[in-house]
Amino acid sequence: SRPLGVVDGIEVYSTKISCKVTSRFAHNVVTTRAVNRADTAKEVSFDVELPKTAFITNFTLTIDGVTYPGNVKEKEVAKKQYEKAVSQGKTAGLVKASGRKLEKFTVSVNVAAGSKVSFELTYEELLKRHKGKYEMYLKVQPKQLIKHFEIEADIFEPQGISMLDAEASFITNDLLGSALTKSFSGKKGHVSFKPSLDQQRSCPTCTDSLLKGDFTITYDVNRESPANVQIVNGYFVHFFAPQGLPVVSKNVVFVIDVSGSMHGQKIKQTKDALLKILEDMKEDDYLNFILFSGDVTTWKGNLVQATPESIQQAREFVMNMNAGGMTNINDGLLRGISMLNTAREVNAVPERSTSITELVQTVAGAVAGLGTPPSPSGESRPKKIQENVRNAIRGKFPLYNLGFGNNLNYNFLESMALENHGLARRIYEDSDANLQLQGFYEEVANPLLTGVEVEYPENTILDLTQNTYQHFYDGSEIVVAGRLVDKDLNSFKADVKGHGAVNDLTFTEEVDMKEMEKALREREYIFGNYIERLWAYLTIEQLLEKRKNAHGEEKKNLTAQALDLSLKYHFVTPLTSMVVTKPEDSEEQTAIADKPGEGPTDAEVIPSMAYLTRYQPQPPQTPCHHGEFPGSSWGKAQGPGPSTSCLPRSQPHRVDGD
Amino acid sequence: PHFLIQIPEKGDAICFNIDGDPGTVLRLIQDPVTGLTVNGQVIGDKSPDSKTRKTYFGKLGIANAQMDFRIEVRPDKITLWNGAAQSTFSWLDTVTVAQDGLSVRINRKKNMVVSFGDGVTFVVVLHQVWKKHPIHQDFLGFYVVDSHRMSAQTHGLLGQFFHPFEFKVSDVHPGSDPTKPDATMVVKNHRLTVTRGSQKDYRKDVSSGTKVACWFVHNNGQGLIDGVPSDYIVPDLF
Repeated sequence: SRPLGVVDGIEVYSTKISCKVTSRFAHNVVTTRAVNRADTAKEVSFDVELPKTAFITNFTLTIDGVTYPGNVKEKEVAKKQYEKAVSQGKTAGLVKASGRKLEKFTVSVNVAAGSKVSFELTYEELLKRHKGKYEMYLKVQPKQLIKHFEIEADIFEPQGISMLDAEASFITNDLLGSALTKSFSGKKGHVSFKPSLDQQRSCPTCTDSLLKGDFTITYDVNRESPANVQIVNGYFVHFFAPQGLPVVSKNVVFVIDVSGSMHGQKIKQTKDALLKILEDMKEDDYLNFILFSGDVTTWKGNLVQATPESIQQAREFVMNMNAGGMTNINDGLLRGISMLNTAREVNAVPERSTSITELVQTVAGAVAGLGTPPSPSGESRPKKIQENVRNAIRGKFPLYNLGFGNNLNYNFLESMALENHGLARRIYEDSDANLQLQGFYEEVANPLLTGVEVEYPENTILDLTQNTYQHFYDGSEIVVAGRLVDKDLNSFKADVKGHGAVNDLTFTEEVDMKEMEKALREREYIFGNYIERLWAYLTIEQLLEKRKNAHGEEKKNLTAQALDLSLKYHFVTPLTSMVVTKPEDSEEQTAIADKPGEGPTDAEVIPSMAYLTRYQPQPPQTPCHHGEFPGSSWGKAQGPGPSTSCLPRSQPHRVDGD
Repeated sequence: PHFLIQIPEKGDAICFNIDGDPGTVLRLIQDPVTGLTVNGQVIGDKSPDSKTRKTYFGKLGIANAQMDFRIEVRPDKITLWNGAAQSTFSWLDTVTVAQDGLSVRINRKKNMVVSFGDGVTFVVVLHQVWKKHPIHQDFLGFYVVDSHRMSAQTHGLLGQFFHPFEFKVSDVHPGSDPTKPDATMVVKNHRLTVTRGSQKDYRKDVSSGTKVACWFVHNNGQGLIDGVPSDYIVPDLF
């Protein structure tokens, strides 16, 4: 009789996901322990799915008590080691995109008979506030019962926690529900999920696990004050999220691709989303629709106030939209931009709301499923379209690009959105695409402030992260971090200026260092230099984003800065890789952790990404049989001895869809 | 609530109390020309059985009809309305709200300064007491710092004193409290017996305040104020 939890000789006896969140900065450690109970060497693989926004900071492999630590290296340096390992038929770890929100880290090693192996992956991320809450997302996917399975999350928020929830998509009955506990009081919150072996079974007599799905922790903090500043070891972070302000009215132009590539489900889902969005529009808002295929058609000649009558007409217009023909995104966008500019020039929208909405919340939402394959008409050169759009907008309002489906030039959309102070989102072609569209609109539908500037007294700070924002949206949060020139400051002052719907506001935050110390006294909850790491994370993230639209010398400098920080703070970013080398049989076995991007953008990034997201076929190799477990997969090799390696049975030979 | 009327040209001050029932709203300032109105709602102690029946302002409503602007100030929050647009702030905010002809500055846990253009400035002071105090609760103080742009038609419990008025104090003599002499005050064609006392100005120091000596007019300011206190009761804050 086979012991429970032993599959093909490998027993996974423990998996723990430990999350420590301090002031939105999450430090997660995934530890898995296994033993090879077979008579021969077996391959054990370890998969973790982590958020795309996270950076891996450490990976260690411990075999029979000997730990092999990970080293973060510049991608090119790591690449050589990786290629060497692969050319020798050795296993190598990979990170590739997995679904909408996640990346998958995979590594496997050979473990001698009777040996124990332990994998530990650490990653960090700054939790961002959306629609009034922070969300931490964990993927749980075991196909094997695990004796000690545990998810533990400790949250410490100096502002106090206002709500905390944890949900598992796979919890289907009360029995499993009892394995989940969640509590919060004051500044501390705790979530624990510890299903017993019996609770993990998919049925009372089954040996396979029902733990398969998403585990999501959501919380928010008290907002008695609009801002909160924290300072530790000379680094500060400033969170700003005022409440109770009126919503700035918007002028929205929806620029919609109705070319043949949108035919069928995409146009139907777009219609559904637009109809819902129309329901949510406020009477102070102004709107119009621009449809482009080979030609450009507009709903109205100019922006129209969202009165009940015009909303009804808009509904009818949306319901009659049909897809077909070629794609002329250039003229569609330029028509929309021109309409917004004209509305401002001729005062067709109220003066105060005009200046606000045009600068901030005028949404030129290009629901652009660039044809598959593109069938452009009009201007089709992406660089030229970008230039035209940039020159037309001239920084006056943001452009949001929503790309539908997988086969579009997402980098073009993203690049264009970023250089026009907006952002791009991919809309996944699933049944909930209409909700994705609608959800995005809701995120940007309620601007409370425009032209937000966060100011600190001159000569007191260094290395500030982004401190100007075109808008602050209800339910979101602005985060600015930096370094203090004088560590021994007694007090610290910050001003946040912005334009509200009807007046200008200046929020002042004064910090007394002694009070601060009291607030951050819960040392056991604070992982040492979390503000410094949060600052580094945010700085790298912003440098990488800026880099996407930089050229020449500027791009070189941004890359150098981001690389320098990634190496200094041990972050696996798109510029670095983590290498774990395990000496084995006088040879080296190399594992590598790496971070993929959205897809090809330039010559510097593509080659390394392509190689990293490929498994190298090395026949004759024995295929692995992979099982999966919580954020991890386990498999065994059918091979005979310790030096045998294996490769996955299916070998994708392209950069993943993202 | 206590009322303190400082008359700088005389270097003196007059004070009186208005003992309205909790919930009563009193008209403090009304200027039909500028459209400015300030009303205050009275609150009492937490326990209605407390021996001393003290009342305070628990809510203030400042409105400018011409600007279609209103502020409701409470010890727990401050709400601004520009037409239908509503903004809510907490006393934990330090924030400046500025628009044409208006400036509102909230100083965290201390006070709020409201200015209508150049010439009308009010200060609302937050008085916080211990949260678990068995009797007292948080209340507000209201100060007129500048009223020179308000019209001569301004009225209300405070507004009527924005215009120069004559009063004379004579016959200072010992009163029932040896430390507080009584005197005779002639004001608005009334002859009143007043008592020398003091009130506090909490604008600079919200915990201790600054003592201001004044002549106290008894009986809810009767004789000093135009009409009777009930004339100043209005149905709503706005």
